[in-house]
Amino acid sequence: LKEKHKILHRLLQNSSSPVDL
Amino acid sequence: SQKPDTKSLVRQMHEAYLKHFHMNKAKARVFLTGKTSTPPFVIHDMDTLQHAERKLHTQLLGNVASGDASSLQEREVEARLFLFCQYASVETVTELTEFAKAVPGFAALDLNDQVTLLKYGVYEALFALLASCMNKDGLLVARGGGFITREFLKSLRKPFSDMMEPKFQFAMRFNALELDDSDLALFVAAIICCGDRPGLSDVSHIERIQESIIHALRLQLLSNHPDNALLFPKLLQKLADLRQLVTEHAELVQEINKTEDASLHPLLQEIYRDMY
Repeated sequence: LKEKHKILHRLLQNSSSPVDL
Repeated sequence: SQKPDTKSLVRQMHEAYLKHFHMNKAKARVFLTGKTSTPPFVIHDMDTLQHAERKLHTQLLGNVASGDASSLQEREVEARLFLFCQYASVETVTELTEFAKAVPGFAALDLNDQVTLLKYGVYEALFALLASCMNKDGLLVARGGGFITREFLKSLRKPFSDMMEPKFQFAMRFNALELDDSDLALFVAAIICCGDRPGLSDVSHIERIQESIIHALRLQLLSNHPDNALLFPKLLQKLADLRQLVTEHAELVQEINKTEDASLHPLLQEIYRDMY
């Protein structure tokens, strides 16, 4: 599941990661 | 009377909500009721949309590279509005993730379960929060800098014209319950910590978190809305309505993704893939 949701996973682990459009 | 741990959960969730969401109902109402020195710019047709895109570019799209911004203007209005929606959604999903981490017990869950709760919860939470930015005539956008009229959104070509109207209809019924931000904080936490999402591994742990939130929500509503004894069951019904709203929204986005030249942000793709 983590593999299929890499960005969600990253957001959960690292609060400061920006998600650009 | 509320137990001290319930009171502290109510306070904790309210504080986390105010900290992590840049817009909230109290702020939105100031803009929507015209009690601000800088009223939102009203977008009601193609001309006012173009004007808003120049005036509110950063609030509508964040730091999109300037090259992308110029090519954006060549795209049709529906595709541009779809992109603004996506930008706002990605931003809210990011805020919701931070808010979820503040729910006591959430961060201790297995990471796969955290991903599952967000995957299924964020859009329901997003549409509940979106209602705060809506009135019967339109939607507050760009951090309060703009207001898009409901009629303009309805006038777009299909299938884009079908995107927002169900959210307005939900919002009008939801806003009639007159929740404030301290109620909404617990309601959003209850949406996220839901033990019946598909594929969860530690259901009992999540149900314990959910139970404490629902308990706090019930007591919060009794104390904050003493004249409305039916508010709690009405709000539980809204959870079911939101699930239906998200199912229909996901179908529409999949249709747009298949038939239109409108790319979907990778974060939103992750969420929609194999959702329902």
